[in-house]
Amino acid sequence: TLSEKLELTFRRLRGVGKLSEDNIQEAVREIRLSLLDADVNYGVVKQFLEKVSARAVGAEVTRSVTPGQQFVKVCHDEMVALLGAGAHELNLAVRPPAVILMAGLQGSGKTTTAAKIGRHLKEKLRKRVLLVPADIYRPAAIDQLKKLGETIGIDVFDSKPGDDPLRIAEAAMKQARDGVYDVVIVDTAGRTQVDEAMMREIADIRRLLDPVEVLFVADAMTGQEAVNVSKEFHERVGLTGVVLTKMDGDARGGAALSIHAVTGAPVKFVGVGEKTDQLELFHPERIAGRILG
Amino acid sequence: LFEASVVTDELVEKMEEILYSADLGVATVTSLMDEVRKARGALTTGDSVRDLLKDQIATILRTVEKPLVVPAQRPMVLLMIGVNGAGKTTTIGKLARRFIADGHRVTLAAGDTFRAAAVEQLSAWGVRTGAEVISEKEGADPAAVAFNAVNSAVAGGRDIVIIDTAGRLQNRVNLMEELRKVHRVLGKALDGAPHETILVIDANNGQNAVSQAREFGEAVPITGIIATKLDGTAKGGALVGIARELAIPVYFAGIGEAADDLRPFSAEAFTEALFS
Ligand SMILES: Nc1nc2c(ncn2[C@@H]2O[C@H](COP(=O)(O)OP(=O)(O)OP(=O)(O)O)[C@@H](O)[C@H]2O)c(=O)[nH]1
Ligand SMILES: Nc1nc2c(ncn2[C@@H]2O[C@H](COP(=O)(O)OP(=O)(O)OP(=O)(O)O)[C@@H](O)[C@H]2O)c(=O)[nH]1
Ligand SMILES: [Mg+2]
Ligand SMILES: [Mg+2]
Repeated sequence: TLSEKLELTFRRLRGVGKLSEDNIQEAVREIRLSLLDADVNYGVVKQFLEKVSARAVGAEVTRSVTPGQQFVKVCHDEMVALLGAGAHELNLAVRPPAVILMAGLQGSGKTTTAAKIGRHLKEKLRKRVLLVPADIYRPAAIDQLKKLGETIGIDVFDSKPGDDPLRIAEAAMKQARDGVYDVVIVDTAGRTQVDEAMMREIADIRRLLDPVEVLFVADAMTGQEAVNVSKEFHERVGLTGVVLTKMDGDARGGAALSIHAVTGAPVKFVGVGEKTDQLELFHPERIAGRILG
Repeated sequence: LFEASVVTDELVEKMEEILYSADLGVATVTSLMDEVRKARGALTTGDSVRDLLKDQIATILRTVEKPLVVPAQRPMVLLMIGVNGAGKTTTIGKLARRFIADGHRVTLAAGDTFRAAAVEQLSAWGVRTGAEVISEKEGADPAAVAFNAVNSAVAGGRDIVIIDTAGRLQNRVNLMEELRKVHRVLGKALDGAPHETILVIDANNGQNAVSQAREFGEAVPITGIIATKLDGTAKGGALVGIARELAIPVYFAGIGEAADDLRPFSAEAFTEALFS
């Protein structure tokens, strides 16, 4: 009846009562569209909203807000909890040299990020770092890492374009032990997760190096395939962390939630520019706000 | 066991999931599903919903399926633009391969004077394809490199000049201004240049690709798009939204990292792939 409708509206405006499936329906619809627009994976959006709705229904509504507003806050808090879980620091607590392996799709920012992490470790933690170029395919990829290393004063293993990536990894580890390096950062070629030969290569490299960190480098603009891509990488090499690059752009970054949903790997760093000092620690609050929009 | 003989809510949701999962985005999916709902009464099988959607999408994409034409004026100047890591430099190499196979004399301009080993990367593509590469020392003004390359191509009787630029994000005001300057300077070097300004878009991108097309397009007039990395599992559905909103021709699809991995864009093939 009309009076029932008005009663509901009045109650809604007064912020009294509990969250129910009905009074959050509009908010759920709006948030779903916002998350899809932010590039969160379709299945991940569904799961996320089901989970949050189930948790939210029955909760008391704070006096000064509408059920819809309250529900948005529950979503925000849940997203922060999800993205904030896990170890966000690099795990270097192993007998040196600690090995960090970079992995990801073509052009995501691995080479640049390898240099950034190297600089971060050298300048903030006083670590002795060896950068290892293991991308023998992309023209001038080895030059790129060598040049970056040069500008930040970090040693770069002398890979040659004709070398085999596994031989490079092996020789670099020997040099790292002989040269008493604390950390070895291995840059790899970009690859798609359905390229069987390349996925086998990175699985082999990983097995040889026994890295303490395997970082999935993901472009903040990545769309729906973030789920399939990261899932496969995780199954093949075991991701210990994620770096979200190009966050200085205006992409909402929904891929972060997608990747977390299927790998559980915590975001360790965020790339915020092209220079080697443009690397930030991860703030779940900030990205949650950006994804929710 | 049975063909869907009634258009159920489940079927509609399944279709919606396919479209979203292909990165078509909220605006495009909403518009397409509205058409499905309107036609629902007349649709009698599950297949007919899929066919209706395929038809609508193919129709949209056919309006942007246009070939890249080499004009009479020489040299033809192409300016390649796009965000960081999209595939500009590699695509230039592929275009060089194609143009040289067609008998053209090609010059590449190393307009990315910023990123480590960008010039070396383009030079390698020059060696690989037989295109000449014009470059300056690191940190040189990109507009100056572009200007010099065109002048040198005119003097040398080259047919095609392709200008590589540094990757840039569309919200970086100073970088978009730099792009405007390069575009302007090309026009000063040669009347009518650049004949093509091509936006390179990574098929892995989600909805940000639409804002790239919009905002790069506000800085310089975009004449065409090349979508890269379609050999991965990403469908590149943002192209549908871009076609609807901006109607920019899509010239090629990049399908790998080698010089021959470039195919003319096909609305048909692209639409088929969306639903496979
Ligand atoms: N604006 C911005 N650009 C970035 C960021 N990280 C990397 N880039 C740029 O993105 C582009 C690609 O970076 P690369 O480091 O070459 O990427 P990659 O993953 O090593 O590429 P492949 O080896 O070809 O797979 C370069 O232009 C980088 O300068 C970032 O956080 N912000
Ligand atoms: N699989 C695949 N990889 C591609 C394709 N096009 C480019 N790449 C790869 O994507 C990565 C980046 O390509 P670049 O040509 O360096 O991209 P860019 O736009 O010039 O990058 P910046 O100059 O750093 O902005 C390289 O590893 C290329 O081999 C494609 O169609 N398929
Ligand atoms: Mg690289
Ligand atoms: Mg480039």
